[in-house]
Amino acid sequence: EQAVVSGIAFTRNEAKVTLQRVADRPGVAAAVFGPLADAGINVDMIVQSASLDGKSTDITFTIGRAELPRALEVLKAIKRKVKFDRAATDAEISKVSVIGTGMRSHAGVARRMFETLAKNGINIQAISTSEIKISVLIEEKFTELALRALHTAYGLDSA
Amino acid sequence: EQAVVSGIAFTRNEAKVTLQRVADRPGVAAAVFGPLADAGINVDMIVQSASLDGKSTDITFTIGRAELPRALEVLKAIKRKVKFDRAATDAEISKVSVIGTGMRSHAGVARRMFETLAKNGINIQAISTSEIKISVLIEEKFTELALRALHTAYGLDSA
Ligand SMILES: C[C@@H](O)[C@H](N)C(=O)O
Ligand SMILES: C[C@@H](O)[C@H](N)C(=O)O
Repeated sequence: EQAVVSGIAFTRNEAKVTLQRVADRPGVAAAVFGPLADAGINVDMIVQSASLDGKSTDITFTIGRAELPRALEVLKAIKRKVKFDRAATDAEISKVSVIGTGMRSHAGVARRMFETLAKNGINIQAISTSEIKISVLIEEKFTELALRALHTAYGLDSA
Repeated sequence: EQAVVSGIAFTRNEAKVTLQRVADRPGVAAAVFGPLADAGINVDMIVQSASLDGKSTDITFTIGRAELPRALEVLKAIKRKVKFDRAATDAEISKVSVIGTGMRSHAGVARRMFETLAKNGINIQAISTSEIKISVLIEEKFTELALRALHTAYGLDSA
């Protein structure tokens, strides 16, 4: 395929929130993000993998790091209406993205991104994709290493 | 916020694959998508929520529906190298996306999308976001209902 990776982007002012075992039925996602929207919380990434038992699943989302205390307050209120086991938060994360055009399939570009991070011992905490982007969450301390390794892997180093 | 939703998009020729409880350590994602890339499988969405126990997590991805038999063969090979509990597949899904500009926060647009689907009894199986898009996987039979309801919810019905 003629996929061309044009750049690597990153943000490092976000925090990750994971809601463990929310009920997997209509209305639950709305009950989580409605109050966050009402509170003016800046939500960037939302990632939900499919449930396997048809009963519950996890939702991970990212917000502005400075909004974490406020988001935790909102989550206390959400917990009265939406059943979930617990909310885990992590402020020491970075979002790193590979931006490409002509990615008819993400498999090849994803494999190179994931292999590059693996070679450098960087664990991939979450993954989200769009037509032109593959984004991952990693531990913030690995940001520079990830960026350098990805630039090299995709031939983006300035000559 | 001045978010403007400019359109609703959908695809209905995909199938969903969920790998349950893959080990959450470096190299695992690469070991899954490398072989899929080698087999020329068309991978669209990749969604991985963060692990809560630090040991394992689930990965959901979508592929062309016609490629499901081939992907299952590849997964058999992957299972010899990558530990996961099982691979669940579902060919009766649709991907529906809300496309917006100026979405500084996804919370408001997401809430309206999720509430609209919930009001119509449509369960959200997976969620993925990018700067300009919120995508969900739903049961394929609800595609037209979802599209009509979302057009109305965002004021996109032709007058
Ligand atoms: C988990 C959550 O996405 C739920 N399935 C809903 O539709 O709201
Ligand atoms: C689960 C998978 O993403 C793993 N954390 C990896 O880094 O490859």
